[in-house]
Amino acid sequence: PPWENTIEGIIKGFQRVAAGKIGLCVSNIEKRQNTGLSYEDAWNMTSVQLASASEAHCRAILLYTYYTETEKIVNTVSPALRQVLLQLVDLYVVYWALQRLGDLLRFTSISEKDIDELQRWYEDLLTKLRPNAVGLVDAFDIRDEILRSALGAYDGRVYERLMEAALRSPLNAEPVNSSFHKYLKPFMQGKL
Amino acid sequence: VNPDLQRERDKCTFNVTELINLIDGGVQKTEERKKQEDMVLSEGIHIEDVPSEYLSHKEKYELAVKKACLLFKVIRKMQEEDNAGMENYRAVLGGKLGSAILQDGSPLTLHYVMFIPTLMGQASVEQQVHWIGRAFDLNIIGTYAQTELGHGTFIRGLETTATYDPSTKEFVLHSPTLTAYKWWPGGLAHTANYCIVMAQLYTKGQCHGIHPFIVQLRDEETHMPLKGIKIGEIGVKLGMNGTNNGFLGFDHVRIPREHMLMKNSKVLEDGTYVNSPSSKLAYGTMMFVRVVLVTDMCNYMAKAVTIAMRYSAVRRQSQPKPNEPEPQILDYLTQQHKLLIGVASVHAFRLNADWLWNMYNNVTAELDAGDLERLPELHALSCCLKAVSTADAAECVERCRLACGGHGYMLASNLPSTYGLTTAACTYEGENTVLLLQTARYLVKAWQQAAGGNALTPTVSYIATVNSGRRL
Repeated sequence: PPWENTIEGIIKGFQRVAAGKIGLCVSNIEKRQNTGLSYEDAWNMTSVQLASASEAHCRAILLYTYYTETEKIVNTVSPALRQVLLQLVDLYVVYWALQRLGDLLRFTSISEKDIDELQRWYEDLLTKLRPNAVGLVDAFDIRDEILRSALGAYDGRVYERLMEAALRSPLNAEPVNSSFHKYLKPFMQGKL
Repeated sequence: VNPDLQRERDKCTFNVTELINLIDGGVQKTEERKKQEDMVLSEGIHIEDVPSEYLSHKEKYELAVKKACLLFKVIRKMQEEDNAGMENYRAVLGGKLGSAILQDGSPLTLHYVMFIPTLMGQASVEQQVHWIGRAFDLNIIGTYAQTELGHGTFIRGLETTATYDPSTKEFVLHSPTLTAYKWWPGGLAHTANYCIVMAQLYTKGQCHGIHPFIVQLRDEETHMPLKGIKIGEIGVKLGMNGTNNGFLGFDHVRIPREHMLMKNSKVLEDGTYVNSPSSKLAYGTMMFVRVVLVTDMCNYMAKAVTIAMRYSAVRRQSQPKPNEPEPQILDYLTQQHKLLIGVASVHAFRLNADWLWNMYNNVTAELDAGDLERLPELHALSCCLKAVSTADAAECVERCRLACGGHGYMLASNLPSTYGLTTAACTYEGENTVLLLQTARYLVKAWQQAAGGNALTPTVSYIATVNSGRRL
């Protein structure tokens, strides 16, 4: 089937990858059995491919469900939010297509030109989402007490919080640690 | 607020509150969540005199127990106020709130996430009446012991035996070897006084495979281990050092016949074994946990990406154009590449988790009505989604840590402990490769069914419809 450089086309591509990988596993198990291996040994010899097929199946489910479930909700939200939610779906699907190019090249009719377009599409999506990057994580609405991070606090006082955290180290409770008198000083003076 | 961060917020093109409400499931749900957070955080349980990172292993456990008890007190108050059933337990203990207060895990998690759900799913009505009330009120503390030192996901290989003695109407639990010792369960070491134990059932000289039993481990007053119970903690781990993981061995420990959970299979007084409609029904708890795990992974990813994104808006680095200030690192495309996929992943997994949760509820309702048809499909799906979501979450958290450079390596960033929690999930409830291979068994069968012209279940129906193969 011809490759379609659309979200639906990519999802279908992932389903082809999963189906193709499962089919190959079945065929390889059978081939190995035909050489005299037991089913269990044939399974074991094919298990790297089987795990990969299983992951491909899961990716196909993840992409399909994310896409279809988002389609159900986008008509209930404002146009501005709708646009961002759809950009995120696009980003996720295109990202995984680029991550799994080898599989797509093997099991679908994707071409080099299609891949170039996918890469540009991905970079374009990053640029489009960039202005909303902080808004998107603010929407996870995780309070500082829950986030518990010097780097991620809502007010962005990163360096002040890092220093506050450093000062809480028990080693900073005294100016000179006892190990200096016990070990370092005698060692430095050649007495240890 | 840092001016760079404020500028980012000013230029946002959508209404953040609208997205918050959408993620929560509606305005009312957001209000409920915030009320819950206010209620829990106003107790100040999360505030520590000494940062817990600097405590010894023993002190960390003691603090975790103290916090877990105080947290339970808050939940009890919530229950009295709005009587929200299991929802408060899941929201407070299983969600972001729980991991905020008990950063390195809670010794009571398995009580709520495995002990009570197993009682609900595997105990007969009479047994539920006897145990569940006490468990909810924390009059008893339970955990769930399945994995052994010598065997993990391959549960048919478990060695612990439960041999029925009709003369006393008791089961005798025994660990015949060192490798038969139960190993890993959270809360088992020094917290729980009861435990659901998966053991090979023997009656009338015949083995009937693994079955769940409820076993008392410690005296309810003194907390001393009971006779024949060999119990302790397994030691320090990469993360989750507050969860009190333990080991457990049995030396011919006798328990009453009624302590076998008998919703599905039964042993009658004379030792007659009554089979369950499906051997897979005993795996219900694992399936439940795998489904819940997908939601947990969303929470960890959301945390990590929030930290790294805000940091990337504040942090400035390098000078690509002469005579211009150092740009925010978020302006580098490579940084956007690292982080924005994390945001998208949270949304993708959240919607998939909701979808899987609905499916789980539908299938368990069908099971209660005696319909087992979709059980293998749910099992296959929960296995692979658990594997992929935990692997992706661990990778996402690690990517976020790297996106924060050296500062992400500081425990104060909360990224290392978040990584500890996510990567732990790659191995518990079934190591990921093993789970992928379990799904593969289902997929191979589905392929063979499709080849035979048979109808396929919805989630694998694409196998019969898509054609694969590269165009020449």
